Amino acid sequence: MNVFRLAGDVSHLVAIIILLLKIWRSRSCAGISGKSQLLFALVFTTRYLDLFTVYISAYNTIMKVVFLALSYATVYLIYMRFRNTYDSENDSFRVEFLLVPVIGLSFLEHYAFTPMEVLWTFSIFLEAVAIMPQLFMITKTGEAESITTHYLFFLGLYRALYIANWVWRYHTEGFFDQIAVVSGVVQTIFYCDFFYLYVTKVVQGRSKMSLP
Amino acid sequence: ESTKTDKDEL
Repeated sequence: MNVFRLAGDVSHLVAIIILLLKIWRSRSCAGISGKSQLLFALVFTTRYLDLFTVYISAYNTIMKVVFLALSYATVYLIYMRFRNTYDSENDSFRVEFLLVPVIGLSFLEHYAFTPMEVLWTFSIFLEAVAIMPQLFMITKTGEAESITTHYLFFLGLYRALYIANWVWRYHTEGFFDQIAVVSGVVQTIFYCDFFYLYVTKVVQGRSKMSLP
Repeated sequence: ESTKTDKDEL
């Protein structure tokens, strides 16, 4: 554990809590992609199956349980509790275009051909692209509420901090997890365009982010 | 070789 990793995990947690609170307080999930949230729930489910097989640390176990619980709570709010506010019309990204290549890739590239390893690899690849329905939705409607952009900012920050963590671990421990690092870098690239818009529009005091 | 069992990252 290093400071980048810890800050990354905290950013991830902050992002998820921001989204959950936004939906809960406004009693609405307008502008939120339910598909992205479903994919994130699937990411956590397939990655944290080792909760049942190995014990790593109290921190590890608690964070996994919290991420799973919060992601399912988010999906519940969007698809059950506040489903009348869900904008399914604009959440029209074709998820199968992500799932099919990701499933295929995880069968081709993995550390070991066992169910747990293939599912772990699937979750890593899926996480890299799971935000695409949300970014697609913002592009389609041309705007995002500032709270939604704060969510995306912390999610992107989490990815950037994980890269710093890998650089640190490579230099201090010689640790290099190729699958996680390559897809982590790809994932972070998706946020670069958004980061630019966030800094130029939202931080400079506009309540909504509108696309040029 | 890295496998899931030694992955502590979230």
